[in-house]
Order: sequence, then C-alpha cells, then structure tokens
Amino acid sequence: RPVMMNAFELISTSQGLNLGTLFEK
Amino acid sequence: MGCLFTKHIKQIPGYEEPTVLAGETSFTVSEVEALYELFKKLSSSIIVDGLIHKEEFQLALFKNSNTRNLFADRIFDLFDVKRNGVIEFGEFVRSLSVFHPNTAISEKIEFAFRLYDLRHTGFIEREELKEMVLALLKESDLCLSDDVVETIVDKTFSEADLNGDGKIDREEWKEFVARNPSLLKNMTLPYLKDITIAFPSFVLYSEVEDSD
Repeated sequence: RPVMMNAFELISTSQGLNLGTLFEK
Repeated sequence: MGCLFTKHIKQIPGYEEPTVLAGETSFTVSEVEALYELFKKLSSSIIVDGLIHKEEFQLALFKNSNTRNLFADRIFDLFDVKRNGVIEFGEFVRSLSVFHPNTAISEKIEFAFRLYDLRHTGFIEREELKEMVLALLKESDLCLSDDVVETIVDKTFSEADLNGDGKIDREEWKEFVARNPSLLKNMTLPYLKDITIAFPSFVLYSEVEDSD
C-alpha cells in the first residue's frame, strides 16, 4: 500500500543515489 | 625518490598525496591509490583534464551523459566541496569516504541530512520532501495521485517532525534515522572495502606499504 511508504525510504531507492554504479566496469 | 609515474600524476590539478588522504579518511593508502584508478577513468570519460565534470558523473551513474536527476545533482554538489563545478581527486576521496563501511554512522547521518536539505536552510522542509518524492516517481515512471503523494509526505512528517514546526531539523533527523536505520542503507558502499580488488592496477606501482 503506497500510503504506508516512508517518503525517505522511497527516495533512497533513486538511481541517482546508487553510487555503486560508479564501480561498474 | 619516486618513479616517473608518480611525477606524472602529481601534475594533475587537485591531485593530493594518497598518504594525506588516507590519514583523513577511512581508506588505506592502497585503497586511495586504487580509487585513483577509478577517478582517472571517470575524469577522462568525456573531457581529459583530470577532473570529474557533471556530464562525466552522469555518464558513470546512468550510462548517459545527458540524464539529469535531482539526487545525482545533489550528490555531485556535495562532492564538489569547492563549488567550482567539478570534482577533484581529493574531493572525490573525502566524499566517498562517507560511504565506506568503516565510517562513523554520525558522518553518514550528517551527509544524508545535507543531501536532503535541498535549499541549504539547515532543515528538511515539507516542500523539499515532496519535491524529492515527485522526482523519484518521475525517475521511476511511477504515477501516484497528488493526494497519495501528500499522504506519504504527511505521514513521514508526522513521524519525523517531532516538534511539529513543519520542518525536520538535524536532531529530529538523527532520531528519525535511529528509528528507521534502513534509511541509511544507501550511505554505505560495500565495494569500498574491496576497492583494491576492483581496481588493482595501481597497487603494482604503490610506493607505500599499508601498515594495517
């Protein structure tokens, strides 16, 4: 149920915050 | 002392000695040297000047130099400590250190707060949170009605804004994260512990033995 989502949890899934991508060859 | 290789890299603008950076961060000297391999790759992907430009950062994150993203912009701005529009090697290492598994949780909490304080007011405001939720939805091609977005933001604020003044201050953020530790999961990159395995080539040239 989307209304129960924590907004910050939602935000933290952004691809722009996934710095692990920098380490991909 | 020093080999030709070392003399060459010292000429790059913003380059700092690995021993200095290792002393100030969670990285060992070998890890800083390995990070230099990654930095060289990122900083020469479009403009070969030893600096990471916004387009190069976007290319590394999204495989597309034109992909704009609110959160990537915020990360770039925080990494660009001198605020001159590029990320230098020292800035890169110091900022990435926040994401090291061994870095104190308090540093991660502070970095995340600054990340979400879009307008640098010292607070995470309701409008900023809504803007970030909308940006995430757009990025993910998710469509939620404005009512649902408002409800998500309201609910989060009702839990985080303890004094009810309509904005989240640093103390409230710390308490909120303590109750929701998963919010910090993207502030730790396990890769950083294995960076010398991921980017080993520099290690062959390493002048300094790590003591730990």
